[in-house]
Amino acid sequence: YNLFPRKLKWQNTLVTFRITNYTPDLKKEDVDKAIHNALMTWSAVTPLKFKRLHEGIADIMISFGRLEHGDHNPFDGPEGLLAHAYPPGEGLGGDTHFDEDETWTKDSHAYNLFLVAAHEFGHALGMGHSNDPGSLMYPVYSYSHGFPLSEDDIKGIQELYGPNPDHEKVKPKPEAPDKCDPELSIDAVTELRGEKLIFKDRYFWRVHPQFTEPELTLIQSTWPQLPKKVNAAYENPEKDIVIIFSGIRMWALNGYTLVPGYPKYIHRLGFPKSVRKIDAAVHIYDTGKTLFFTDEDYWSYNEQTGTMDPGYPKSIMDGFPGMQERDGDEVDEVDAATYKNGYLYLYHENLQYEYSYNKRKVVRITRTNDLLNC
Amino acid sequence: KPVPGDETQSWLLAERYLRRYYRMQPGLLGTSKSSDVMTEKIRAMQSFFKLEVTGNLDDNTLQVMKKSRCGVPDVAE
Repeated sequence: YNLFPRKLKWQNTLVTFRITNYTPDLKKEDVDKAIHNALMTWSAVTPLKFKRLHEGIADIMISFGRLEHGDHNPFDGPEGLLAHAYPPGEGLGGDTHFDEDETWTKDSHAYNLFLVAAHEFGHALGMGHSNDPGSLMYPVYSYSHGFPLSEDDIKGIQELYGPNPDHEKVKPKPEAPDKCDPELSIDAVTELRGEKLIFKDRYFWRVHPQFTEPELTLIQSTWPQLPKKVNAAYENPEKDIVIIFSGIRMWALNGYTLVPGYPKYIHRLGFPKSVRKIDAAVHIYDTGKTLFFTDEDYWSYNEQTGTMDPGYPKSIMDGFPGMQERDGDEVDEVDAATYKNGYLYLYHENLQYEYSYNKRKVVRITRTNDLLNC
Repeated sequence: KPVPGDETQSWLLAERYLRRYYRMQPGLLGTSKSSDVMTEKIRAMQSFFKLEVTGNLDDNTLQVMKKSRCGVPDVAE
């Protein structure tokens, strides 16, 4: 998170607001509700209280305008710049303006007024932009469900105002994972047309071979239809699709576009109903088979015939000898898997196990975040 | 005048973006070359968004610049 210079904040915990005009995109009561809920988001985690004024000058004056709208800080027509707000202070301080050339909604289409308002009120209360892509105060718009603040946002606002004395129960979104955390574990990894996608919690990193720095993004800001968390993923380069697994469902991507007709149940692949999630998946392009890992077992799926190979499932411990934890215990479950040039890379917690098909054993153990050039 | 090509459009987009959100000053800047200033601002923007810090207007950087966003600058005055 970031704060404004001199940690600008309101000195009084009772902050007034006034809605001076309305957008025709929504009913008046929907605008009122969005504004109210956006303010309540911040009062839930601080001692701040908000009082509505219907006339006169309030601390936070809220309006909809387009292009040049009176503050020499013009909007830019549809898309691009959505809204802005001024840090706490006299006059313009705290004022919040929304670009009327946008389409304001109360759902996931176009721009959700509640989410943008909550972000802007963050500025009106003293918050700068965060570079955590999962934070509400991240500058780029993305739609999300549920309580919009992340732990990062809460840390920032509480640095200014302290916690809510009534200890209201909220469920903030966790902070972005740290790629160089030596204890980093991952949820899934897959190739996608030459890039590597590594999934962790609500996020994924994109690793491009020509760039050393992985790019961290929220899963749902790229694919709003996907669930918040991914269990497994693999690319079938012959079919040019990536299959994403979460729980008992799977989705298909063609490039970055979701293939229509999904999600489908994983049991279509031949899993028994007792399998409730896939832990890891990897396509072995040399054989045309895809390996699936569930609990302590692994399966081999023939992509050409669309059926499971006979004789499966088999035990991970038996199939991939040499996977041991630091205390010497055998590893019997896998979080994620990739394959390259005769080597299978299996990920369990913060370790990467390099299994050689030639030698039929694990030949190297490194840290999981080697994947992220760390 | 000639119709601007894609590269010029990208440059104009980046210039507008950096002026608005990274406080890049317009016009000549004394001894600093304007291209050096722009490179520095691109680096600041890449660092903020955790992109590869190259100072170049690569595709990833342009992609971020094209996304809908808040109008408050990313860097403090």
